Amino acid sequence: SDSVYIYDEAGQAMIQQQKPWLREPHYFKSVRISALALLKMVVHARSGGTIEVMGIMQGKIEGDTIIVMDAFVLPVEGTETRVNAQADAYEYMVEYAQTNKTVGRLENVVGWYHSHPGYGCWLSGIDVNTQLQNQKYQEPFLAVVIDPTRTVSAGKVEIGAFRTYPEGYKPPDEQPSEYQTIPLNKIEDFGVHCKQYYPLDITYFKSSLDSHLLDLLWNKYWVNTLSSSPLLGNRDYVAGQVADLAEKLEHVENQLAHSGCVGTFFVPPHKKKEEESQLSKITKDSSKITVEQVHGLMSQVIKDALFNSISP
Amino acid sequence: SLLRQISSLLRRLPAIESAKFQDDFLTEYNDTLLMTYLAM
Amino acid sequence: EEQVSVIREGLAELYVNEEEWSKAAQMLSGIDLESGIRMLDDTYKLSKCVKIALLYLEDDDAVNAETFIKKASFLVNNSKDEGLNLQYKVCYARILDLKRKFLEAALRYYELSQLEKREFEGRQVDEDELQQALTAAVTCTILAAAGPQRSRVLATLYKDERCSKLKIYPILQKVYLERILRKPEVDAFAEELKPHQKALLPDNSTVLDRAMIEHNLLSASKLYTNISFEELGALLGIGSQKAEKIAARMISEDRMKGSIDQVEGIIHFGTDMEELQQWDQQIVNICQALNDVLDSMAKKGL
Repeated sequence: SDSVYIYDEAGQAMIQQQKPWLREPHYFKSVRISALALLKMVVHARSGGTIEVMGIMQGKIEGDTIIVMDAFVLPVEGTETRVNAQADAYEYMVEYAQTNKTVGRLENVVGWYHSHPGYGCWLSGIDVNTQLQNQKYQEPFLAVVIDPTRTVSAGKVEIGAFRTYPEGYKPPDEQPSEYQTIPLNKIEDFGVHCKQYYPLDITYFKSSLDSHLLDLLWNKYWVNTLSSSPLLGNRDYVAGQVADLAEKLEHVENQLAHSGCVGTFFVPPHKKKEEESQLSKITKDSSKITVEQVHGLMSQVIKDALFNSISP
Repeated sequence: SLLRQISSLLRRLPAIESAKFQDDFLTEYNDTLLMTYLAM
Repeated sequence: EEQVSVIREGLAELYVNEEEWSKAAQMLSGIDLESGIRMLDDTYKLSKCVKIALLYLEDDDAVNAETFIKKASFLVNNSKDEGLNLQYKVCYARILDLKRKFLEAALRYYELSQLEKREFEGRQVDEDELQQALTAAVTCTILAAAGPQRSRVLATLYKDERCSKLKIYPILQKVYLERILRKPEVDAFAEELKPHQKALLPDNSTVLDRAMIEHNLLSASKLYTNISFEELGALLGIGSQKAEKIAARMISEDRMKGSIDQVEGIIHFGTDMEELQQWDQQIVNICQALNDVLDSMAKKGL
C-alpha cells in the first residue's frame, strides 16, 4: 500500500512529454489525496477563519488520476477578493518547489487549493480565471476548494476538486453533482461560471504509518466526540444560513406574487417549473440545516443523560 | 491508588450543576425545537 | 565649535577611563549638535546621542538616558549604520526596563534576541549576548503586570525552543502554565534580578513581589470558583486586606474576571467561557480521568 509514495521520475517525465490531457478536455476523471495533504489543507483552511486562504499541492499523475501527495501554505489571504491572488506568491512557490527538489522531494506542483468559508465548494469567476491560466501554463493543474465552516457543521470534510474546460468549449449536459446550498449573494457568481468546469471524483489514501498514527489518535478521538457541541461552535454559520434562507424565501415569494398577478394559466410551464425547483431547493436547504441542528441537540441530550443525570 | 482514582473520577460527576447551565441548556434546546418547527 | 567638541570628547574619554559615567555623559552632552554652524550628518548626531544615553545607563540614570534616546529616535530612521542602529535598540530596551515598562522592554529584548546579522563593522555579536537578551526578555515578561498581553508574550517565549535551554526556563514554564509559584522558587528567581528590578514600590513591596502576587492570584482564579479573602491571603502569603485590594485592582483593570462580595469577604472568580463550553471541558476531564483509570488497570493487569 505504500508503493504510491515511490516517485517514478522517468515515468512522470514521459507523461509530461506525452501531454495526454491535451487530447481530451475531460481527460482527468479522478483525484487521490493523501491523508497528510488532506489534514494540512483542512487545518490551514480552518486557521483562516472567515478569510479565504490559499495553498499549493504537490503530487504526480497516474493515468487519468491526479495524485496529491502533499500540500503547503502560500502567504496569501483573501483569494476571492483579488484578481489573481496566486500572482503574489509566484516567487515563493518557485523557491519552495526548487528547495524541495534539493532535499529529495521530487513531486511537482500539481494544483492549488483555497477555502470558501461557509459558502460551499465550487469555483467562482475569479477561481475559474486563475484555473484557466494555470491549465494554460502549468499543466497538469488541479483546483481544490475546501469549506472549513461546513466541514465542522457536517462533521465531514467539505471538499471539491475541479478542472476547467478550455475556453469556448461546450460541455455535454452534465449529470447534476451532489446538491449544495449556494448563498443568495453568491448564486450569480456560481450560476454564470458553473458550466466552465467539472468536478472530479475524490478518494483518499494513507500510508501504513498514517494508519498506525491515526489508530493511536482514534483511541483518544472518543473524548472529542463526547465533548464537542456542533451547536455551540457553529452559531454564526447557522445564523448566516437561516438569514440566507429567509432572503431566498422572500426572493421566491416576490417572484411567485409577481407571476401570480397575471394568473397561473399565463405562466409558461417551464417558468412555473423553475419557481418550483427554487422552492424545492429552499425546502431542501431548510431541512438540511434543521437536521444538522437536531443532530447537535441529540448529542447534547445524550451528554446530559450521560454526565449530568447521575446524582451522587 | 486505583480506588482513589476511581473515587475521584466519580466525584467529578455530575459534570456540571448550575442554574446558569440549566438556563443555557434549555435555551439551546428550545431554539433548536423552534427551528425544527419553523422548518416544518 | 570644532575645537570645543574635540576637547569635550577627550575629557569624556578620560571620565570614561575613570568610570565617571555621568560626568562623561554631561561632558558630551555639552557638544552643540543643533547649532547649524557645523554641517553634521544624522549618523554623527545619532552616534553622540546613543553614546550619551549609554553612559547615563551605566549609572542607571533612565531619565537622562531617555532624553537623549528620544532625540536619537528622530535620527535613527535616516541612519544606515546597522551597528549604531543596534546600539540604539539595545539602549531603548534597557531604558524601558529601567523605567519598569517591562512588557515593552520584553518585546524589544526578544526582538534583539532574534538578531539575524551577527557582524557589524568587525564587531561580532555572539550567541551569548543573544541568550542574555532572551533571558532579559523572559525576566521582564515575568515582572510585567499579569493579564492577557503578558500571557501572549509568555506564550511566544514558551514556544521558542531556545528558551528551554535557559536557566530561567523552569519558572517561565510555571508562569506560562499559570501554576502557583512557591516562595523558594520566587527567591531563586530574585537572585538573578538587576538592582532596579528589586526596587521598592510606594507600598514597600518590590516589583517582583507584586508581579508574583498578581500571577498567583490569576492562577488561583483558574483553580477556584470562589474563595474567602482569609484563605486567599494565606495562599498568597499576604494579609486578607491586601489580597482584596490587589484583586479589586486587577478586576477593575479587566486583567481578571470576577466579583467581590465584601459583606461575606469572598471573591467569586468569573470566566469568559460559556457554561456550555465549561460543560464540554468538564466532560473532557472526566473522559481523561476514565482513560487514566483504564490505563492503570491495564498496567496492573486487571
